[in-house]
Parts: sequence; structure tokens; C-alpha cells
Amino acid sequence: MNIFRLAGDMTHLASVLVLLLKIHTIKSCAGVSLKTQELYALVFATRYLDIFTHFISIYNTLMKLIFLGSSFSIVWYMRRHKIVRRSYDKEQDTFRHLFLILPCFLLALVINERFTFKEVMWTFSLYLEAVAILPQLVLLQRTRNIDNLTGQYVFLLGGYRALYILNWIYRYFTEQHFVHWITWISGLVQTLLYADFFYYYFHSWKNNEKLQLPA
Amino acid sequence: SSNDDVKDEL
Repeated sequence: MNIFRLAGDMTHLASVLVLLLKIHTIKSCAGVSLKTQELYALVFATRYLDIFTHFISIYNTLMKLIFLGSSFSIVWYMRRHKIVRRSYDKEQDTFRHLFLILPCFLLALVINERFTFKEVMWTFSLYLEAVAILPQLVLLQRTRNIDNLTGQYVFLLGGYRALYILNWIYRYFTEQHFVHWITWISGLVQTLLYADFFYYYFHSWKNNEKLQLPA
Repeated sequence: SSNDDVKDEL
């Protein structure tokens, strides 16, 4: 495992911890999109189908369990926890899941490396992860006051994607790593979705202002 | 196999 991959995974882990910290400690999920969280739960559930049948390393299994556990517990908190659910911006979080899930599923049926159940599900999870942040970005744009933790959560998620691209470039040159165009293209699309957010994040950081996205 | 090597990623 190279340094970019490890840094990417740790950034991903940090993003989840920041979100859990906000929800668990402050008992608030204001500004967090439940739609995006449900999509991530679906992404991990469909990607890690072989978690107990295909062993890679203890690190790998542990991280998979963390991502599965954290995504489902965040969804549970936002839907069921009697205090946390009150802070959910339901009226603002209106993005339709199905507009993302259905096209991703159809695309996975058509464009995949092997037409098997596991492979189609794995491909679907890659396509869905690429666009799963969209409801969150739409919600951020509608929310006038983005709190620090929510801003950091999205920033860390975007950072994780950027580091994965460096990881693929590194692997390409050092390991004769087989190029999976599906992984590369959906990963690139996903990272580009954060470009706009990054621009305003750095802008507010540089000027020491509160993060606000233009309407 | 080459198809599996990318699946060591999360």
C-alpha cells in the first residue's frame, strides 16, 4: 500500500469520524443530507458483498466493517434517534434517490467488466459513489449557514477522492497496475464534483470568513 | 487475476 492510498483511506475515515462526532456529541445533524448518507450505505452494502468470502488483509476487512457500520449508524441516527432526527432539514433535503440509483444501475448492467451478479453490483457501487455526494452539495447550497463540522466533512470526503487519484497514478507507474477504466472514470467524475466546493472552501479559509456557497 | 487486483481498494 502506498502513501497516497493510506492517506486517502485515513482522510475518508476522518470524514466519517467528524460526521459521527457531530451527530453523537452535539446531537445535531443540521446541514447533513440523509439522502447522501443512505446512498453511501447502499454503496458500501453493494460493494462489500464479498467481505466475508474474499479475504485481502485484516486492514481491509476492518476498514470495510468501519465504513459499513458507520454509514448505517449515521442513517439510523438521522431517522430514528429521538433528538438527532429533530435537527434534520427534511424540507431542504429534497433530492430524489431514484434519479441517481436507477441510471447508475442501468449503466452498471450495460457497462461492466463481467456480467455476473457480484461484478454488476460492484460496478453499480462505483457509479453510485461517484454521484452520491450530489444531494449533500445541493443541501449545502440551500443552507445559508454551513457549520464548521459539516464543511470539514465534505472537505475531507473530497480530499479522500483526490488522494485516491494520486494513488492510481502512483500504482500505474510502480506496479504495472491493471487499468480499470470504470474505476478511473467514475473516480475522476466524483472528484470533479467537489471542484466548486473546494474553490469556495479555500476562499473562505484564506479570507477567514464563514463558508457560504453562492445561490 | 488482473480483474481482482483493484478490489484491494476500499
